[in-house]
Amino acid sequence: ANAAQSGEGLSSLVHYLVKPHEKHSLIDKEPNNDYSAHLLAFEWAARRQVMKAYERLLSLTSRGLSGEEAWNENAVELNRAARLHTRLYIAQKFYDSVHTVVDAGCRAVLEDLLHLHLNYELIDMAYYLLEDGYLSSQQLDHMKEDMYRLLVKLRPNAVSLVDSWDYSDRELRSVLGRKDGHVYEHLYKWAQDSQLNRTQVLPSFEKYLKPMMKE
Amino acid sequence: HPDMAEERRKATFDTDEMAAVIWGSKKYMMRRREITKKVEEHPELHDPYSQAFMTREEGVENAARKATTMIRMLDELGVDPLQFEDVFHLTNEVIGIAGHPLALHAVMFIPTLQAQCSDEQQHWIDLAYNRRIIGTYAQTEMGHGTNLKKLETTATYDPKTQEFVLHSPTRTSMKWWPGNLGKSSNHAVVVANLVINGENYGPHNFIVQLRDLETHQPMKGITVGDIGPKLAYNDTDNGFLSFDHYRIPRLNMLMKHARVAPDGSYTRPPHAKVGYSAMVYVRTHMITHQAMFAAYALTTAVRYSAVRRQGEIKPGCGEVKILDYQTQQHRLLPQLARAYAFMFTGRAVKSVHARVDKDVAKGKVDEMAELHYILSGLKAVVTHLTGEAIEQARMSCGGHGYSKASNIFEIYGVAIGGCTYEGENMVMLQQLAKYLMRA
Repeated sequence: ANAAQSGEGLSSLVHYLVKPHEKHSLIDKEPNNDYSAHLLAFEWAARRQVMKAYERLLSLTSRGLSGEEAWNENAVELNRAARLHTRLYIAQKFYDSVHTVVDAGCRAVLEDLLHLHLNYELIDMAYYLLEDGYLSSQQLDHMKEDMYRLLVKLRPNAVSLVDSWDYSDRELRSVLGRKDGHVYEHLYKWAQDSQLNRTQVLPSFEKYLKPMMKE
Repeated sequence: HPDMAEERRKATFDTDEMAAVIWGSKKYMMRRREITKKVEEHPELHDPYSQAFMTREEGVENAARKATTMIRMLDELGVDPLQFEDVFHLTNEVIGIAGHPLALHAVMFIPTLQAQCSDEQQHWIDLAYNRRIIGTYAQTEMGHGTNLKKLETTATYDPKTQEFVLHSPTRTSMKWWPGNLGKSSNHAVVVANLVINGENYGPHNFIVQLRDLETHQPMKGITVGDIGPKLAYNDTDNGFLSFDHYRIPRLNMLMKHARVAPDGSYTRPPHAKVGYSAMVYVRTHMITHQAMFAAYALTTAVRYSAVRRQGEIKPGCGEVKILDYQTQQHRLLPQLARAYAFMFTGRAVKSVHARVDKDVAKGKVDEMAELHYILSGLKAVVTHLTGEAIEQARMSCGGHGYSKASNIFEIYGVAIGGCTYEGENMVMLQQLAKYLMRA
């Protein structure tokens, strides 16, 4: 923030702090399957929060607080800035990685997942986008509708998307998550291994429960 | 199962192709399957019964049995111990995620020695690599976690004997939490404040023998033991450790970067962050591991949601799969998207780490700090969101998700351990914030 305000050069990790940007999102005006305006919204939220946290830090020190005191008074805002920066980084890496996938079938479903991710995360952080009018409530509704559309579109691929992680039943160690789907028979079989089932009558019955019933 | 078969018929993509995308290549996907098959063929690598029914002692013993059997069988299994990814997958198959006595030896002890030993200290790497010694990494103290500056353990140099005297001056200075420190390890890389002629040079790494190699009894001047049961990861003996004026030779300070000469003169490391290499290494791998934890829980939740039927959407049409409810889709699919996002991000950051690591070895440390900061943010955000994802997966399984039969309890417990180990998340965010304010 300091370097950005002083016009110094910034590394690619934080270049978005000085990147020219629109005042309002174009999220509902994107051509089909182009979610670049979504990524710009992540940048907007991160940039705004970083600069706001920075300005608040300066304001606290100008009121006579020491650097450490001002930092502590501003820590929640600073953490929010760090989170938004990181969520931007994750979104960018997801976006870049999906666009390198060659197999058309995989790429198509990964794009659906990516678009779901971008909508879901931006809806989750909408506060930062609505606050200064960067995003309108209509655009927020547009993202919600797009998210619901993507849920329906992804639904038939749901099981195959988890199958693709290729976990064996041994690795997963989950009766509920068995690859063959035969959950209920195995749930009963698993319960039979319980130590409490080694005898029909537990010692606690003779020791405590039976005397209680006779009291 | 007809419901699962129906689900698999509906897919619009090839799951083998996708597995190759997830695991980096078709070759490695096949390799994973080979390892899975070999483990299946060897009953001595299996659990005698579900880990969920084991007491802690049974779990620790079972993990030790499987870990040592697995190591002895590496040749037979055709697994090269130098192939990190193969060993990682083999370990997940055989041991699972609740830990084992050599867990920290492989992921913290050896990488730290590799990153911090000078040329004349390479024998430590050989000893560790050949498992002649068992080690861990002991940094955190009972009263001091992430804040390295406030560690209390001291290593005071005595030029007369050319030794460091390790000492724990207070109860809060006791090392507390390091995995495998309590009962398994006989050596540890210990982080202590270097003191020469009364001057404190800050935290440095020292290799310290904790237990006799024959009897496994603690060395004189060492107090060591297990800290007790935890939320999860109970097959690992997280430990406590304190020193009572315990002496180690000068060359037991890891001197690749900072050095202390026999006369006590000190040479600074080229960059303040090089001592953090072990942490940076672990955080790099944590991102993909967290993606895997989320994917474990979501695999269970999505599959179960495809066979569990409840309620009717259209009267008379029969009970529907719970995965057909919008709320269930909204609960699971965005979390699944996150698991994929974290996996891709983890892979991207691993490749940055590999490049930076090579640069650091050549003395070029420019990108190390930037990597350290973004990993701090990633570690905090990803562990937190993974915890959320696993909890959503658990609840989406209804009551059965609460049963240990789902194994989600262990996945959750192990994954959210990541919110506090390797740096508590609030502190991690503050570290990234510092960088952002400067930028």
